[in-house]
Amino acid sequence: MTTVAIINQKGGTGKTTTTINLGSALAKIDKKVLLLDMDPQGNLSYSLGMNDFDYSMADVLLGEKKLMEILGEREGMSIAPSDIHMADVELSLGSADDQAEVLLNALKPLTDYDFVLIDCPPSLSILTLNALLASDNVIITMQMEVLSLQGLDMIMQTIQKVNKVFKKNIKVQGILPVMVDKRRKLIHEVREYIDENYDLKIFDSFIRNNVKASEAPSFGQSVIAYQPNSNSAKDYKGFANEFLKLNS
Amino acid sequence: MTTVAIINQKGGTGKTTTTINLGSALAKIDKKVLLLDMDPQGNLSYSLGMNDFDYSMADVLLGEKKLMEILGEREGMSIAPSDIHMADVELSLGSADDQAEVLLNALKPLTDYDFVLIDCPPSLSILTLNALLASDNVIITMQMEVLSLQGLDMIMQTIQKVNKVFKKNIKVQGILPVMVDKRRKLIHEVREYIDENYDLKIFDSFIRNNVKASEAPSFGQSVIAYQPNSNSAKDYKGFANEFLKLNS
Ligand SMILES: Nc1ncnc2c1ncn2[C@@H]1O[C@H](COP(=O)(O)OP(=O)(O)OP(=O)(O)O)[C@@H](O)[C@H]1O
Ligand SMILES: Nc1ncnc2c1ncn2[C@@H]1O[C@H](COP(=O)(O)OP(=O)(O)OP(=O)(O)O)[C@@H](O)[C@H]1O
Ligand SMILES: [Mg+2]
Ligand SMILES: [Mg+2]
Repeated sequence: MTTVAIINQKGGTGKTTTTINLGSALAKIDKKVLLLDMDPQGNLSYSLGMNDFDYSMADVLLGEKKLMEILGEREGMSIAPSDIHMADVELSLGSADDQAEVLLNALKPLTDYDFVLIDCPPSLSILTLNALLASDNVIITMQMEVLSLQGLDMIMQTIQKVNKVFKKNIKVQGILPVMVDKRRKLIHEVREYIDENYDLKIFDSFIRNNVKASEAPSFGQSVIAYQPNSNSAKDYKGFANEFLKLNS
Repeated sequence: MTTVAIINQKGGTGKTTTTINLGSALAKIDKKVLLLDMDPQGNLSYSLGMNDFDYSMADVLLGEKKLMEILGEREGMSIAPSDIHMADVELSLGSADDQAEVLLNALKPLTDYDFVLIDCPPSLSILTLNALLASDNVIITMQMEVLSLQGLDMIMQTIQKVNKVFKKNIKVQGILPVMVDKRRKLIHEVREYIDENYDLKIFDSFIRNNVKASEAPSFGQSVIAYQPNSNSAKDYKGFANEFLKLNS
């Protein structure tokens, strides 16, 4: 079972869209996939049409429910939903010193999934820390823009610090360029900058800017289910193939 | 002195870009403007080329420095910078019950600005709460997309709750549509949905999707200074005019 956190504290970098569509593409080729929504905004849950749940990730992190007890099913995947109650959890976990491995422990009983993908909020909070410590590796989704680079530096410093403090070896599996508009020349400069300044892989796959991806949530579906022939659906299926090769 | 918080807990909705460019456009017509960076990511500070400061908003919120002592000057505006130390502040303020008006109090000695614009992080944390309680009114920046609507609901609930608990009357002055691509039909549906479901003004101005806006931070400038004739610079100047009429 491989657990991957999809992170970037910069907002709006396609974390949720990537978690959903990478997951859906993997489920389509019969992998057993679990998606965890770790964001108080609950975008992932909402985007897959999960609106009326009695228990959520908040209850799991507070120790009141087991992960198995809160799961829903969408597009062949298991989904652990989240909602605004996670904001309270963030406050109560955050004020304690030893609450960084709550998610890691909650995941321990689950062994029969091929992949667990964790959607993280746009912050470097205790929720993202829990996701990091629960993961084998990390995917960073990035827009190829200047402010994204500032965010990248912050992520790398955070991962270094977490590895040091918690004696771990969390690796960044790679950077996935998202919402790519190939006409913009900034993209090449950003890629070059990353290659020159970091020892980080940029995936060969990238996800093009495609309005279908932003329409899918209103249908409670991944774009893979909503518009399988769209550019973003094709790009995510291509990325799932690259991801599988790296993770087998 | 009018204090305005630019908010949206959804990530990447142009909060920072709007705070900088609305501020810069107002300063260009001789208004006295103060920008506060309340985001641990420090995007606003970085985007205006402020990288080496000894003291920041973190020190002000911890009561160790006065706001006047930490200001820098950029494009005729005063800037109160922020950096990753704000993440620690978020934890220490957040665990106390009476730390929601720290910013309001820190702003009290400053009376000679026409406008104070507060850039908020993508979260509904104690930092955003401080910004709300320090403000006369609020601007919500939004992409005209489905997931943005889910975020709007959350913001409105938060403002209602804050008004109730703190006995305030914080108003949403309006919604500013950002990164608008007029070819996408989603935009009209999202506008209609807002008109039908909320008693909220959508500004007449909107900011078009324009790569110049995302390039400006690498030059440490607002897009108004960097490319004054670009679409986004024109759009922000137009918005500053609409904003002035509403705030005079
Ligand atoms: N390939 C794409 N093309 C067009 N729009 C996209 C694409 N991917 C995502 N979007 C849209 O961009 C917005 C931001 O994406 P998303 O919510 O996945 O980012 P995020 O990093 O999870 O945001 P947050 O930081 O708020 O959690 C959403 O409205 C989404 O529907
Ligand atoms: N009008 C525009 N056209 C094109 N790109 C834009 C525009 N406005 C902002 N951007 C870019 O979109 C990205 C997100 O914008 P910005 O950082 O201002 O949003 P934000 O809401 O402050 O994000 P966060 O939630 O992380 O604080 C940035 O890379 C920015 O340069
Ligand atoms: Mg998200
Ligand atoms: Mg910002």
